[in-house]
Amino acid sequence: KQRQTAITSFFPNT
Amino acid sequence: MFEARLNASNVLKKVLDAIKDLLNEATFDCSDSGIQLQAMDNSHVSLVSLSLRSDGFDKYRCDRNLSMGMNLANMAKIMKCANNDDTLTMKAQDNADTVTFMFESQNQEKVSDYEMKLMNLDQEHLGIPETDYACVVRMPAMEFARICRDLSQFGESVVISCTKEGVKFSASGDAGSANIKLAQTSTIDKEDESVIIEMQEPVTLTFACRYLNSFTKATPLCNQVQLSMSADVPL
Repeated sequence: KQRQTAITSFFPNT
Repeated sequence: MFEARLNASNVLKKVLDAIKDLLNEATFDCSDSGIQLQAMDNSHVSLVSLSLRSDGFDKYRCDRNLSMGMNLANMAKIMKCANNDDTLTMKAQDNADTVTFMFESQNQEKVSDYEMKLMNLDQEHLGIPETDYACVVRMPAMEFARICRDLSQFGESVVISCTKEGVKFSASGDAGSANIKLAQTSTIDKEDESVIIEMQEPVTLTFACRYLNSFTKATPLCNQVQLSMSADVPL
């Protein structure tokens, strides 16, 4: 089962 | 002093219904340009970004920037007490630790006010990068909500594959398998009832129904939904 993964890495912390 | 008034509370009611399943708490960042909210769900799988512009309010005053940490479950309880056509006024003093909501009935005969304690939430502001997507699909929001609801009966995830001809939604599981194909609308007479596809290159992506069904809680806010997709990039 493919799990939905965290996307934090896509948003650079401004 | 912060004061924001809506002649009809239903917009804020719909906003709360749209986010309360994804987020337990969030900060309303108020400035003279409006209210910004940005928060990730607990598992950091999704990011909610909301902007309520000051010119969308019937009266808006924000003397000094104010961050209000809200428990969204409690705020949703308060918003449930408002009728759709009640006038809503949200108020907070500058360094307040509470926020008040006042609802006035149309006939001015009933005035309710609710006060809620604010929370100290740590602020993390994330930049949302500009992305050039492989496919962008614009379609009726109700249609997308219906597809997600129907397909989530068959599997835990939905496969969305998009070409220039159309977009296909698929799911499969113990009950069987399901495919829904939408062709691109050829003659567009009503934009928000059409399926419009801008394709740089075809794309096929899989998403958990749980999150799609949470996102579609925002359907009452707008006629059209825009699905922007690229490989290995968040929907």
